[in-house]
Amino acid sequence: VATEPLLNALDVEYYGTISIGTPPQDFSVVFDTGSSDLWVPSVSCPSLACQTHQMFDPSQSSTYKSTGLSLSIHYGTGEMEGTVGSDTVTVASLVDTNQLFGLSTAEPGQFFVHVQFDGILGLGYPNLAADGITPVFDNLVNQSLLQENLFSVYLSREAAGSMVIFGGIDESYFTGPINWIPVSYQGYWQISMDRDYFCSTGVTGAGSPPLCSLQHSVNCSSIPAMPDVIFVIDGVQYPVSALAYTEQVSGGSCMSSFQDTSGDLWILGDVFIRVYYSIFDRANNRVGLAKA
Amino acid sequence: GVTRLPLERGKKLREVLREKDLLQQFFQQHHYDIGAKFPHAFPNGTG
Repeated sequence: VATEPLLNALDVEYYGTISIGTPPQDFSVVFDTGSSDLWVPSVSCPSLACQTHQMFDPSQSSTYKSTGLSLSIHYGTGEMEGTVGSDTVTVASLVDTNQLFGLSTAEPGQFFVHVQFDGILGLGYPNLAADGITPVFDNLVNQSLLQENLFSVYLSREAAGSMVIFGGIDESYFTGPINWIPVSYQGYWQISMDRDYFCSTGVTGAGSPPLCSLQHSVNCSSIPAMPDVIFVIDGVQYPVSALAYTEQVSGGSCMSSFQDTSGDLWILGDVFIRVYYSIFDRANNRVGLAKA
Repeated sequence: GVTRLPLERGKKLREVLREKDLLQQFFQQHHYDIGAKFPHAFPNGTG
């Protein structure tokens, strides 16, 4: 039994469709750079979270093989338990044969009941994967299916138009130079940040700046006058405008999209990646950022 | 060698729970810290 800590911040919202098995069974999955396993619900899962999502049926796949291994992934808001099987996984036009993946047999708690995706496909480094499981991306590389050992992500503000690009970089999604940053921990695609202007100093200069410490209501009409938050990474400034780090929520009010974390840690999630096209370069263990 | 997979932007779970009037209940039952996912973040204690 291998355990992979994983936690979600309620704001997951970008997902794509993959298929597993022969004939293919389709699933919506979140592509998660903070984990390295693939799992989807299975028909052997009686949990409400499974019953309200697409479930993989091994008996309907001629290429499925069971392994007898079990898998347990713990979340801050719940957990999934399941078994490990092997089958053909199709990601866009890429056919990944004999891919080990998790089939959940229990998804306790409420979290997965309400999410719109079925499972998670991890794009982190192999050391985060459950013992003995080679991540999907590594298998694509090992099977020589990719032109380059990297993937890149463009996130749109719209419902459609976002893209994960496996094996390359699409110059139509960014302008200006790509700044490359060495990965400081090969697991979660961790990079070191020099500092964050504004959040570290605040607008008042006294105490913890409220805007960057929690999700806060802000006056929608004052957003154009609010300052950029500038992240400085490897000596390069990455400004994020107030328009990018705020959002209008139901009811017409506006909120800033920062959220508290433990320790000196920023998670540069959808807010940042919508502004900066992001390249995850496994060949050189570096992250590339360019103006989206 | 280069393959594109389109992503769909769905509604945030935070919004879904708020619309169902379940957000407050969710936070009461589940404490979460998004940084807790990263136990190896600073292996040498050097932030």
